[in-house]
Amino acid sequence: MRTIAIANQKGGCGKTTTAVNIAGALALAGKKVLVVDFDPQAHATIGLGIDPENIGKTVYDSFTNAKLPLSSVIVRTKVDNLSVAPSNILLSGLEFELAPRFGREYALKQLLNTAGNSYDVCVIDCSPSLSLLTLNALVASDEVIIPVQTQYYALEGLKQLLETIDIVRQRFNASLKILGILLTFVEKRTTLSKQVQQQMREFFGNMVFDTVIHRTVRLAEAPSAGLPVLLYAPNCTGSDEYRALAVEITSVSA
Amino acid sequence: MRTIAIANQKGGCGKTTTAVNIAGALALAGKKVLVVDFDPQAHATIGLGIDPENIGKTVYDSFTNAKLPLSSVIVRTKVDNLSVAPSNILLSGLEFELAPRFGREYALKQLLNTAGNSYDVCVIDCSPSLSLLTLNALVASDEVIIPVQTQYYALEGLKQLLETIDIVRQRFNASLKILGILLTFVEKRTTLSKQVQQQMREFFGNMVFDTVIHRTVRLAEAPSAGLPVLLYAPNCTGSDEYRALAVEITSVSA
Ligand SMILES: Nc1ncnc2c1ncn2[C@@H]1O[C@H](COP(=O)(O)OP(=O)(O)OP(=O)(O)O)[C@@H](O)[C@H]1O
Ligand SMILES: Nc1ncnc2c1ncn2[C@@H]1O[C@H](COP(=O)(O)OP(=O)(O)OP(=O)(O)O)[C@@H](O)[C@H]1O
Ligand SMILES: [Mg+2]
Ligand SMILES: [Mg+2]
Repeated sequence: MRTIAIANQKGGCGKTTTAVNIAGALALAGKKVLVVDFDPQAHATIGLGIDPENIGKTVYDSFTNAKLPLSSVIVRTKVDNLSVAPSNILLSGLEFELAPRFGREYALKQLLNTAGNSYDVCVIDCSPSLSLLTLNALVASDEVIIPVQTQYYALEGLKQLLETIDIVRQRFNASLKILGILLTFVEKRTTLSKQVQQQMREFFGNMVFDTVIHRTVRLAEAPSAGLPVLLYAPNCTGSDEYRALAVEITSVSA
Repeated sequence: MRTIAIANQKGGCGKTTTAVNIAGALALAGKKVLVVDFDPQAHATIGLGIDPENIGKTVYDSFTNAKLPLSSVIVRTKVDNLSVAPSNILLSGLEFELAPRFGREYALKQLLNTAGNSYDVCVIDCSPSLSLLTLNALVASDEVIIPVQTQYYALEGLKQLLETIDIVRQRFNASLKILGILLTFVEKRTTLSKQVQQQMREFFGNMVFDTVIHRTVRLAEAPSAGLPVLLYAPNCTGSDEYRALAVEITSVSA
């Protein structure tokens, strides 16, 4: 199972939107996809139409109860080929429960082995932090996608994240690759957005995906329908761009 | 010293932008203002023109070295009457250092007592989490401002934050008040933004500030100049709105 983490400690850069819509695009292209919601805010769960307050078991239960494999908490979504291991606020307690455990960085990697064997791709949505949870997601993944808003603050945190990825590669997961940096909230009309895009391509070159995601209100509306944008508004810019991103990702084999 | 926390675990809702610009507006109105950057991303530090990689001491040093009062790490900014207790990535280690300490929730409250006595207002910028750091900020504050983007995901997390504030009030800080909910990224042109605004006012009534902050590129540009928007582009919408917010805040006495 190809496992891709969507991570950046900068808040609001489009992690959840990218996780839900890449997963949606890959599922519509016929891949069997699992989304793991690894953020206590549970926005990927909500964005896929599942109410975190009314679900039975979540990812947290599977961590804290050895008798519950991940497969037992996974629920189907309204989208064919797309399932989710949901989260809720209880997940915020996992940080302190994992901290004293031996091998605490590998907890999610081990849990993913109990997801059942029918998924082609697993997409992990991370919370806006470089916490033990996010560390677990990086250790469990083959690749990581880094959404970066084309805004000033967005550039600052990137250095820290790249250093963290280096440390993970050296100490916990030698095969972790950066699948790409995804520029989000791109705006045709503002110089700031153009400047940041230019700086990112000059600085990071091929690490930056060709596909960029423009700001479009359809992407902000889709979560209220509990659907990836590709099903909510199939012909909008957001759908075209996430479809193109899925093609770019599939052409790079893990 | 009137202490106001800017908190919401939702990433990218405008916490730092609000902290920097309220502080700027109050300083320009003649108040002596201290900004405490309580986010390891150090965006408030950067937004006020200070490089987190080249400062001597930060808030973290003052926590971990009892000989260093907060006043010894505070630096002046380019703005008269406005100083900042800067942060950098080391602050992310504080969470684990504080966890085993007795009275760990009061650590920041105690530290603020060593800020020196010349400030009228202290504004604390929080990281996008409901961690022990954010808990410390809520315990140390008289009031809290909650920035909320007018987007679908923004509504979801509010319940958790309000519950957390209730717990803080019951167990650690009986006088903590919600100064207000600030609607950010408001857009005149989209139905989504109008709908969320309407829902927020229906649901939260007077808790929502009259002043709202519209999306404007000047607010995203100002951090690259290391200045509050009121000095970067004094006549733009962002400046008018943060000035109006400062008036609204000053008229409510703590
Ligand atoms: N390209 C886009 N155009 C317009 N709105 C967008 C776009 N991408 C995301 N959004 C909206 O912006 C907000 C932030 O995006 P999102 O929640 O995906 O970011 P995040 O990085 O997951 O945030 P957090 O750090 O809180 O986890 C959401 O309300 C989302 O609906
Ligand atoms: N009203 C606005 N109009 C346009 N851009 C804005 C506005 N408010 C904030 N921004 C920009 O949007 C981004 C997110 O804002 P900001 O960093 O203040 O949010 P935050 O809540 O502090 O994020 P984090 O959760 O990472 O701490 C920044 O790049 C900022 O410059
Ligand atoms: Mg998210
Ligand atoms: Mg911030």
